[in-house]
Amino acid sequence: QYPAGGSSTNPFL
Amino acid sequence: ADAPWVVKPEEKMKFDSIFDSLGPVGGMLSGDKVKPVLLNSKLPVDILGRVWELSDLDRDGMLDRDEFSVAMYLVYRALEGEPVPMSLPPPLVPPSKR
Repeated sequence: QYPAGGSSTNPFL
Repeated sequence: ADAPWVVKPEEKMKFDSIFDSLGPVGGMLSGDKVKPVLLNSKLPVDILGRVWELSDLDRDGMLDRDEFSVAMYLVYRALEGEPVPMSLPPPLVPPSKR
């Protein structure tokens, strides 16, 4: 569901 | 595309006042300002993560006031026992972003 690795813009991950 | 936004005007006013109380910079709230508000709902973090995914429409890690309204709408519905959808239904997309 979420992209693996890399920087996330989601503060809940 | 002309369907009315599911966020009603009176709800939007409430969400806008919360948005303004959080100190938006340049009309945007960063994730670290929105996070505690959503955590306050006591919903599970994985649900809140999905709420964020659905509301941050441009994926910039910030919410403008329409994106914030989507987030708050989803949180309030979740608190009423409605499941958070896996993708954003078209009526929930703010008219400004269609």
